[in-house]
Amino acid sequence: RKSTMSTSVKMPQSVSASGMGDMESYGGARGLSPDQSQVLNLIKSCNVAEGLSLQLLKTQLHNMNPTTIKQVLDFLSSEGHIYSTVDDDHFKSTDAD
Amino acid sequence: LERIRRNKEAALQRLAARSV
Repeated sequence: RKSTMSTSVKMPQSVSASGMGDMESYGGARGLSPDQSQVLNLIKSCNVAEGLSLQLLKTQLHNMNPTTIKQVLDFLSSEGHIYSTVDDDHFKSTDAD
Repeated sequence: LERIRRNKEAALQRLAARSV
């Protein structure tokens, strides 16, 4: 009997991993979409007293369209992750402090 | 800036409600 000598492990499924894989790693915990966690992270990392302005978000996320950004902000604030400060265009994260 | 404080509290409450 030749015990199956197929020791030639050819990297089973690491084929398409790097392509789509980073979508998931963005979101991380809490089940946020990549867009959502990206916005949240930006707001978190901003330590300006009045929060991060929508203007700034748009320039930081120039690859995301303004409508999407608005939707994400709506979602995040309805979930309680962020809140608006001086006006509706400035946001802070509840996780900040 | 009372409004900000209230916004924050409201947000925190929403967050707490979600994470239960």
